[in-house]
Amino acid sequence: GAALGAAGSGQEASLFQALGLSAKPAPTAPAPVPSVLWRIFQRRQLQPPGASAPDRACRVEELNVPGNIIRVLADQGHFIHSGEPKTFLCLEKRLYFNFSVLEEGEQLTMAQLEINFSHNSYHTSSGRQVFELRLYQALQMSLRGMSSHMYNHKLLVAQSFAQLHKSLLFNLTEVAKGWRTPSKNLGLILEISVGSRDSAMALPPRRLQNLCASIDSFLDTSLLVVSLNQKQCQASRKRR
Amino acid sequence: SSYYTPVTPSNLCKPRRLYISFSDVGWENWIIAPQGYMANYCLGECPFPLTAELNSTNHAILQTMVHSLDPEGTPQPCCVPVRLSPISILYYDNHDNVVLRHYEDMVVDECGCR
Repeated sequence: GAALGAAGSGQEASLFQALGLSAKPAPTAPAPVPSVLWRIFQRRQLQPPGASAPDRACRVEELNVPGNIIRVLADQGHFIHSGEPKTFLCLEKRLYFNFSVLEEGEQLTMAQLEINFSHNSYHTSSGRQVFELRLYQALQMSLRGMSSHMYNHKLLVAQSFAQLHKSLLFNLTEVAKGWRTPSKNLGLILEISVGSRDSAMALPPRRLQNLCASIDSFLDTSLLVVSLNQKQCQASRKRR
Repeated sequence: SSYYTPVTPSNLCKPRRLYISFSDVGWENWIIAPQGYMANYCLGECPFPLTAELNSTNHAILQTMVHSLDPEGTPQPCCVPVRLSPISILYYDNHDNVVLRHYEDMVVDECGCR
């Protein structure tokens, strides 16, 4: 620290720039390390020094994509609707991920959305509830892309669940490529509803409330982003 | 030959142990893991005649010859890293995101006279 201080702030900035950072990070609210990043890091730690083959140097083998930077971006979107269900819609939330953290020279190779629930409430719920969920095609989840036109929200993913899993993964690589332009990064709308509107209408209000309550365990969403900085892979290509 | 001074094997160009601790450089609050790593460095002499063990280039071999004739005008070749390996670093970026980044050329595996 003293050495860097003596070097001056200009030189410190150059040093961090060389490491791919705009400035020295000073985390204010450090989040827990996502398990996927720990797993990849620990696997790499087990490799003996010099074991990495040059052609694998800029590839994330664990995810089978090119890349040398893996980020987990936290969702910065807000809830639009949750709580007391009055309609078939249980949860409506905007998802927003700040893509300005990606540097100019980085090529995006993967973006995977993860939706986490704190527990599998269906497994712990009564058999009667599970039966009802199957009868009414369980829950329906949809992801819509946001555009500047209010009524032009393109449906990206639609999936129904017979059972609620601890986490759901969706490949959003192509969509996320567009988010590199700040004006086009308007995020997504996540909706979780009880089956279709018709099936929900047939449910007594109390039952609808119970079914929506089963997604109270909704925890968070995050985006795993893999990118490739060509500049930092030049050394290995030259050697090859 | 008048300038030839024998070099003991321990003084020859080779990797030396260097552990870089991220807390020593004041980076412990944003680097999550590792806390430090064995980076190593190169140190030692590149004497005439250069042997194959010193990972020398043809240019370095000739430079030692010229150095032996004119030690004041031509320096000996340098002892520098010739093979390095990468490490991965897990850290918080400027926006509190967790990042796992693969950094090339971080550990000195082999040194050579160049």
